[in-house]
Amino acid sequence: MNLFRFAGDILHLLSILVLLLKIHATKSCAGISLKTQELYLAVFITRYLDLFWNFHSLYNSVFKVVYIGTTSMIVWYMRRHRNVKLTYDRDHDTFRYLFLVAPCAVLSLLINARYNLFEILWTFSIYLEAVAILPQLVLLQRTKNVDNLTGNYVFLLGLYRAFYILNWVYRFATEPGYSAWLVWISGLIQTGLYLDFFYYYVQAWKQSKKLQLPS
Amino acid sequence: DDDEVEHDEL
Repeated sequence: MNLFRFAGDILHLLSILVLLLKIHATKSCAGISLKTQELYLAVFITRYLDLFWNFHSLYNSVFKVVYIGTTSMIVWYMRRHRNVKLTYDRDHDTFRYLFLVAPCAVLSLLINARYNLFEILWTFSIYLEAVAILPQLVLLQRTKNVDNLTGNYVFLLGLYRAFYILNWVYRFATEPGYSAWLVWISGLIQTGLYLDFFYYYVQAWKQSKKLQLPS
Repeated sequence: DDDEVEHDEL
């Protein structure tokens, strides 16, 4: 564990809490992609399946439970809460799950470290996490005006990924024999997806203007 | 048992 990894995990948690707080406080999920949230829930469940029999550290276990729990709450709010569900922008959140899930499933069967069920599910979760933000980015693009909290949510998520890259660089430099190609390449693709958003986020912040994405 | 791969990150 190094400081970059720790900062990444905290930023990840913070991003989820910002979103949950926004939904809870405003009783609105306008601008939030349910598709992305459900994909993240699928990512967490397939990756943390080993929670009950593979104990690595209390730190990891607590984060796994918290990520699954908080993301489930977001999905519950958006699907079931009587007021919140009315604010869900289903007409614009039309990205097809299959376009992301199917290629990731095929890829995880073809490229993985060990050919067994849990390893394949873990690999699937790595590939799916890399692209799970796409429905959210498409929704932001479509609705153009991005409210502050939604913008902060995506920004914090991107920052979490950036810190994971720093963590890998640090580990590569300090841990002899450390390499994780599959995770690195997926992580680089994932972080790359945020670059465009980052550019507009920083521009808006510098000019103290509301974040607006170009068409 | 080398069938297990260690995943130490989240």
